[in-house]
Amino acid sequence: KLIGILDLANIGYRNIDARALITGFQFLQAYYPERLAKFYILSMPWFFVSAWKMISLFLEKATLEKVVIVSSQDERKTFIKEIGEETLPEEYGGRAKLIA
Amino acid sequence: LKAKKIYLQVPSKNGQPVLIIQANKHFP
Repeated sequence: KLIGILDLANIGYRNIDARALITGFQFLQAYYPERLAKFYILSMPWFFVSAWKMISLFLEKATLEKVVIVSSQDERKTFIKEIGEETLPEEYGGRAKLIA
Repeated sequence: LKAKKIYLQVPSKNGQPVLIIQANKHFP
């Protein structure tokens, strides 16, 4: 199982393609069920909230339960703790280097 | 998924790989 982190800090309003996201999620949950441990969404901009509400209507309950939208300070602390500071890159509050 | 940068950090605290997707103007 893997943990997904989606950083939306640099996304723009024009880049939102809800249809592509729905297709992507549906593909992954149909062909790779149970491969996702958790999916964290960071820095979700306000204009993405309504898009996410629509996208989530098309996702399975089991998938949605794994998605965590990190917005508050408490959620951020839990996110860092669950990934582990050793693994999490510095820009997300950990101590690791981000190496492709 | 045409994201700007995709990273795979291995392993996390409990041994699970971590996939990091940084979205930008090419997303999704």
